Amino acid sequence: MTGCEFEFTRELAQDYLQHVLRAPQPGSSPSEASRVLRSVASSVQNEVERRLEPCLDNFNVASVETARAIFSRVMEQEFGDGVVNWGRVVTVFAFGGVLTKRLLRERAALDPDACKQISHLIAEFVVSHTGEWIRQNGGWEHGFVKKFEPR
Amino acid sequence: TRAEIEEECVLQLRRIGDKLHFQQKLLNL
Repeated sequence: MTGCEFEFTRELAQDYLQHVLRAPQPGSSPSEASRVLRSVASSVQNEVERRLEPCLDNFNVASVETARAIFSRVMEQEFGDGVVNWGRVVTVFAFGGVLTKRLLRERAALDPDACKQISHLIAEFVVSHTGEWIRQNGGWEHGFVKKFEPR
Repeated sequence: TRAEIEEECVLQLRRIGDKLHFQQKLLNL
């Protein structure tokens, strides 16, 4: 994946986290992929939160560094069986959303940099672990959007 | 232990992701 593709993925992550935190950027116009990702990832976000709540209650997500450590270990294992599909890619964003919300809860106020750092983390993982698969499956615009856009 | 908790998170995320994948496949049939 190119730097351009990394930046696109980082923007997807940033847009999704702002959507989850209900803090949209004023004046911004989300891409088609962002709009579909918001819809699809939001549809599983509640289930991810409900199912992971009992597990994550054991962790104190008090800093971006803690969130980074948990995110990296869990994501490495999720994709450790070699299976990649769009559903699993969506869970990377949803899990990032869950950790960001917990970070907000622990720290009362989330500084904008924290949101940027989590977006970067999500993009880094998605590009390095699933970038080639995404490219071979049509990319975000021609693969993901075509498969998941509402009919 | 921490490893067991993370493993549970992994299983749940795989389950949710794979379910979404198969639902999408059914819709596109």
